[in-house]
Amino acid sequence: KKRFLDMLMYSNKYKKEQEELQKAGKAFSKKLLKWRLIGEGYSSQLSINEQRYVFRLAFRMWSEVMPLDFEEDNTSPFSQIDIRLGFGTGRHLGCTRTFDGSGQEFAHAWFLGDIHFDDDEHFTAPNSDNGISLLKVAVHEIGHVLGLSHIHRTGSIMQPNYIPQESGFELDWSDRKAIQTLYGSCEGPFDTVFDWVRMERNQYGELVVRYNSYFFRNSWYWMYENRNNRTRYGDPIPISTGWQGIPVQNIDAFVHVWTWTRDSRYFFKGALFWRYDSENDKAYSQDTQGRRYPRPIYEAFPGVPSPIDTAFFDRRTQHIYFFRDVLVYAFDINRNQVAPSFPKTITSFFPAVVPNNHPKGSIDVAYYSYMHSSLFLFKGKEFWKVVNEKERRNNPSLPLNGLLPKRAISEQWFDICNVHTSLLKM
Amino acid sequence: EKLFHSRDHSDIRSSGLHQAELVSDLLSAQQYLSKYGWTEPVPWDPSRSGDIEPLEDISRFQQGIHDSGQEFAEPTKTPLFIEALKKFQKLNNLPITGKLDEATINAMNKPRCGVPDNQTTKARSAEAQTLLKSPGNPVGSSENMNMSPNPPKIR
Repeated sequence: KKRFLDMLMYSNKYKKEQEELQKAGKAFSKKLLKWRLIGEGYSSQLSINEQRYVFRLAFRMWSEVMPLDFEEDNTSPFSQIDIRLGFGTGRHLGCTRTFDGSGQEFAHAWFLGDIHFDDDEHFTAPNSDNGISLLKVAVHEIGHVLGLSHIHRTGSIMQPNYIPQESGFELDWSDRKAIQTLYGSCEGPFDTVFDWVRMERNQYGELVVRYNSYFFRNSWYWMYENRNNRTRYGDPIPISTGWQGIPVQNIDAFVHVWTWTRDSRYFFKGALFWRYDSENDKAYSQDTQGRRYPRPIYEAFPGVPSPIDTAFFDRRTQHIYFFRDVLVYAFDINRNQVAPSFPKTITSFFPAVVPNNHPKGSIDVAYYSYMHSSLFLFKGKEFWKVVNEKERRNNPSLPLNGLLPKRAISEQWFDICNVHTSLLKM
Repeated sequence: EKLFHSRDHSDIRSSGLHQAELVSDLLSAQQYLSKYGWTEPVPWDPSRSGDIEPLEDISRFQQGIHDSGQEFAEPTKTPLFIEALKKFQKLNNLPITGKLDEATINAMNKPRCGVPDNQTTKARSAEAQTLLKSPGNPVGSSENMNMSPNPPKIR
């Protein structure tokens, strides 16, 4: 028992790391934190799998709003585990702060360290009614370990008192900004971004058009809720879960050809493209002439090179604009060919409004946003907004398709954060 | 084991043997305020070695000896205690009476996290201290950002 305590409390590596962080005084400096529910600290009230599921979800909820990943690690040496969780009662786990039995104090956490839960409390798993939600307590205590103190604000997860919750709770805007003050906001390049347009009938039977915004990266994606300034709760989720029949990762582009006579949606990856069936929510297996998907890009879009960097459809000109390196190709869908005088350099077709403030080439995303009625070019962590018609009417001096100065993507689309791949599928 | 009857253990009842001591009088209220840092920030050492100084020595507090050296008739009703009680009432949206009324006792007995409300860690700079003290203002977040208007939907 003594050896265990020494190992737990005094391993040199751990102390050195803590002193380094203490000097900084604020937060973990690593981007991937390992956690473990320690074997001596299982609760007697929930199954081990339930306990581990709740902690996985609690860590995921933080990872969804901050640029840190959390991974459960049940094999590495103890000293390499950043956050250790355990249940105990009264005097427990070598801790100097004794629990008080059922009622009042239900857990405590050590800044940059361990979390202990009072097993005399009646902790419950999500979706069960009475008792204390282990998930909510775990999210609160993880907040402490990450560096947050108590916050006396209605709605904050860091309020000291436990507040029962009818339905699910989530980290609100202020808690997100509080943790991002310590760890920064989430940034990084996207593979493609698009608004998915749907036709629906409203309660009066009228045909209405709705759209949802989607951000794709690697093998996962988020739906972005523009009116809430955040992603959908629970995102990101695997591409394979939400989009059947398209490549499960690294999509190059999405294009929605939408005219009075056509309504076709295409996904591009490498030298191939897929057409997507919006009604049945899956990729078509073949086209109207029986040609199987995926099809080569050169076959349906002659003159367009592949692979492409990105693409978008301009409903005014009825051209698909394909981007590759420093060139842009305008494909006329009515003549089924690249328009004359193309390709052009991106710098010439999308001139910089402020000299030299331009992505030049290798564009990650060309995103037409219905929310902003504007086209955005993404590259890396930044975006350039293309001057739209309204802006040009207000300021005729702005060039056609001019690019306004770059801004950080995270300043306009908030809290789009990765989670560790082990937490992608819950 | 803890007593339950239903298959999913949802009706589990604690044995009742280990019950937390509830706040019920001036002494227990003053211990609560001291324990959770309302009288003065409690050192909350980040290192796990737990070489935390013992919680604020209550005896000085109990003797009613205030910094000014005045002695008081009832040991716990010192200005320090009343000021701490008011701070607690204010931050918990209770009527600020400075008296140990029922509403305050109920608030003190609610289930809560064991981390003190006002704490210092050796690593924390003084700046963090002042941030902690200003009520309702979390570390660094600005209040003028509008709250996301929609209530959380189920995940």
